[in-house]
Amino acid sequence: AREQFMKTFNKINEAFKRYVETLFYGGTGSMRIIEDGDVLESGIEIVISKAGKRVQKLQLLSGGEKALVGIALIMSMLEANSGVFYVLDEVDAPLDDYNSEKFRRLLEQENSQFIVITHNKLIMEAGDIVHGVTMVDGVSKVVQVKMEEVLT
Amino acid sequence: AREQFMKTFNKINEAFKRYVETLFYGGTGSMRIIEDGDVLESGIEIVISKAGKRVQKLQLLSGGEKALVGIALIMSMLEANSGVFYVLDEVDAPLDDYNSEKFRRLLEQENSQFIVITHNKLIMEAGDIVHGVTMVDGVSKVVQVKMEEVLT
Amino acid sequence: MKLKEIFIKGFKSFADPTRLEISDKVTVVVGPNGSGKSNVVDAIRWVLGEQSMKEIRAQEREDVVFWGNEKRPPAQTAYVELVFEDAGNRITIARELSRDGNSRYILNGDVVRLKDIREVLMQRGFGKNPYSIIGQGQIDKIVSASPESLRMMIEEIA
Amino acid sequence: MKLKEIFIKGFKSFADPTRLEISDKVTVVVGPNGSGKSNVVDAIRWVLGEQSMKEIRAQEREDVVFWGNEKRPPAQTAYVELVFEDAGNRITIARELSRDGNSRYILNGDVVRLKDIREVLMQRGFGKNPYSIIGQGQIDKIVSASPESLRMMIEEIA
Ligand SMILES: Nc1ncnc2c1ncn2[C@@H]1O[C@H](COP(=O)(O)OP(=O)(O)OP(=O)(O)O)[C@@H](O)[C@H]1O
Ligand SMILES: Nc1ncnc2c1ncn2[C@@H]1O[C@H](COP(=O)(O)OP(=O)(O)OP(=O)(O)O)[C@@H](O)[C@H]1O
Ligand SMILES: [Mg+2]
Ligand SMILES: [Mg+2]
Repeated sequence: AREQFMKTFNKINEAFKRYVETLFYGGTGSMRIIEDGDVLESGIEIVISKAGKRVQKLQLLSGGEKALVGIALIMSMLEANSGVFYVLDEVDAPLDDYNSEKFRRLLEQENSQFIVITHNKLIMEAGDIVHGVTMVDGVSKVVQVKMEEVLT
Repeated sequence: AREQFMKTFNKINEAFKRYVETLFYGGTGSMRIIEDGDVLESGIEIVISKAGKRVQKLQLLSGGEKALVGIALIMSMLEANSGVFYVLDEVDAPLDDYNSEKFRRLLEQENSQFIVITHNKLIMEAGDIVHGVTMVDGVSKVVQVKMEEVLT
Repeated sequence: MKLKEIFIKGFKSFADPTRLEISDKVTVVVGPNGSGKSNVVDAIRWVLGEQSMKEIRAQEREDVVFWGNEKRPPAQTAYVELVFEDAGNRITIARELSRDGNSRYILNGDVVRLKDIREVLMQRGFGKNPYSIIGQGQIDKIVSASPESLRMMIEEIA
Repeated sequence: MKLKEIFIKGFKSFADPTRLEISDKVTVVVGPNGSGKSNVVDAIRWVLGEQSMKEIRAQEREDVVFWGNEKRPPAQTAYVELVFEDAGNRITIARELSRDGNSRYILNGDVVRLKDIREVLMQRGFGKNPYSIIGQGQIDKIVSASPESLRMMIEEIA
């Protein structure tokens, strides 16, 4: 069990480092096992530092930066477990246009299945299938739309 | 103290009803004092119902709907106390384009001072003064911009 | 294993039978505030066996059944079905709840226990705690998760 | 009473003296993620006497002083000033904290206690708890506020 854990941890940590570098311009990130004897009992800590800065307490990151670290974490778990499908409900809400664009590119590059809810037109473009939901008399209706229709 | 409280409560409640009708297409809202003896000891409850529906538990509202109710609440407090300035940090993040537009119109109509942080180009247009913040080598810099520059 | 389709009927605001085709890559769901997008996420969590009312934004079990309004009577049952395809085989997982409190899980047409559904999912990489579903407003909570819960997420996958 | 200007120096990421002119109606603040927009909100709460570290996203008192990096030395003091205008008179309220822990409030150039600043603000409709400042991600928390805290908000205004 311990080897299995360490193998999975190392795989996720490698991926996490890569995703943080892609998402944070000049930033670095990694996961650390807080040593206290048995690995299966210890905790895991995320360590992030922005370009050229010292190590940063996660609480002091901005709203958008926390969302990016969260996205990097989810994507890195995907590496170790690509069988699942991912459902992301407005995770892009705190992102500026530059980072929304990066997130969109990530969605397009990955091979796993994503179901993404968004109000952001930049992210909508990543969809192969787009469902438009409306409410009529208190009842939700879904219509499959063509991308061209959405963007006008 | 009791009369003063009731006078303020009624003023805010009247305003709250109006704002909910403006922000929620066909919805109604009001504030109720939960009676248990002395008004100064009791609690206040918000009651909302969407077009044609029965009264709704607030928890069951969507993310965007909760933000609209929150905005209606802040605006109604403004009626009773217009001396203060308001600081709103990305309160529009959960809103769709239609509701962002409504929020923008509200900002333009009110007479109080607002400091609004946003990534949403629709809301930016409401600004008389626009400050652009950037970070260079870990230090924040502020530049006052003309609206035309931001929107390109 | 790929998810092919979500079918919802009588669950929350989806009074009418609703089918959503799911892409092998990116499926996007858009729509106005309050139209029912996050209800789809609740439906997915619910059919996968979610036991906590809070996670699916409900207070009582019956909150998930369409509650009706002036123009429509309340629904009697809430039903959600996920259709998967795995190496050519079709696997359907469903959950149903009727107003009288009767609740059941259905695997390829047979009534089963939640345990059986969990087993089918586990074999294909789906853990008990679907960390792969991120609800509205929860993305920055992951980052503030405690060191223990981060370890447990990784242990799940291992 | 109208807020005319915010001046920040050495507070969080604002190492250099920074002046923001404030409109009588709507002032918009824009910029990339992590550039320092919410730090301006923390600066406003701080100068109005905020005592809770959590409300200004800090852990210790010194977290608000610019902590420096490879290119810039840490600042020695954090200083924030609000300039108001009331019927032609100019009123400045300021707060200063130095690394050695010295903290003081300044009203129109004189060192005063927080109580004095609060009094000036109360007379002009500014309550002790600035409900008029809504932090990032907090808008839907207002709606879930307990009935008691809603009453207290209204009592403040009365
Ligand atoms: N059992 C139910 N029966 C009928 N309607 C319901 C039921 N439960 C919830 N709703 C309705 O669903 C709506 C919320 O939908 P949902 O949270 O999915 O919106 P959304 O599309 O995600 O919006 P947003 O963009 O604001 O996040 C509520 O307004 C509520 O009226
Ligand atoms: N004392 C300090 N000294 C230097 N930098 C600091 C200090 N405290 C916080 N910061 C920096 O400020 C940044 C956060 O800024 P802030 O939260 O204001 O961003 P923001 O513009 O609101 O971004 P977003 O759009 O993502 O919400 C952090 O990345 C952190 O590095
Ligand atoms: Mg939603
Ligand atoms: Mg911010």
